Amino acid sequence: MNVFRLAGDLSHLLAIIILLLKIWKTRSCAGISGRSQILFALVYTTRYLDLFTNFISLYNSVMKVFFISTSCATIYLMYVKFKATYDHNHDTFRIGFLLIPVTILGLLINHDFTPLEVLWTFSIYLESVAILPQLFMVSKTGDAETITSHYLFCLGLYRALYIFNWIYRYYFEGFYDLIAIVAGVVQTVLYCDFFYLYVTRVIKGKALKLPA
Amino acid sequence: LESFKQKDEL
Repeated sequence: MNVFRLAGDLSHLLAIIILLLKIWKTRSCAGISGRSQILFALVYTTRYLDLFTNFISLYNSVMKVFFISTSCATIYLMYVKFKATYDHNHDTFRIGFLLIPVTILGLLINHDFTPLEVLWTFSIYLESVAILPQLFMVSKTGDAETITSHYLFCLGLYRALYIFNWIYRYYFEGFYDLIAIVAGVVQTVLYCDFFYLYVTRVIKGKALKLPA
Repeated sequence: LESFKQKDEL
C-alpha cells in the first residue's frame, strides 16, 4: 500500500458517499444515470467474488463489502425508493454496446482462463467504460448539478491515482498488471473532457454547463 | 503472470 493507492481508494470511497448523500439529502436521483450504476454494481459483484475464497486483509474485505453493498443500495434508491425522480428519458445509452464487446474481450484477453479470473478481467474492462452512460447523459442534458460533478470528479480521480500507484509499484516492487494498467488508462482518458470542464467551471463556482 | 490470489488492489 502506497500513498497513491490509499488516496485512490479514499477518492473512490468519497465519490460513492457524495452520490449517496446527494440522492438521500435531495430525495432525488435526477441527473444520475441508472445504467451506469447498474454497470458499476456488475463491476463490483464480478470483481470481488474472491471475498468468499480468499482473505487478503481486513481493509481489503471491508472495502469490497462497502463497494458491493453501496452499489446495490444506489440501485435500490434509484429504481425503487426514488423511482419517480429518475430521469430515464435522458438515460438512453445502450449498455449492450458496452457489455457485449467487454465480455468478448474478457474471454479473449485474460491472465488465466478460469471462471474467477475471466470475471475479474471482465470487471476491469467493464469498469473502464461503465461511466459512459453517465457522461452521455450529462452531454445530452448539457449540464450537471454541482454535487453530481463533485461525484464524477472523485470517481475519475480514483483511477488516475491508481495509475500513479502502478507507476510506483513498477519502479519499487517490479509489479505490473498490464490488463489493469491499459484499462485504467482508458478509464482515465474518458474523464479528461469532464476534468477540463470541472476545473475551468465548477472550481470557479460556476455550474457545469456544456458549451453550446 | 500474477495469479488471482495476489490481487490486493480494489
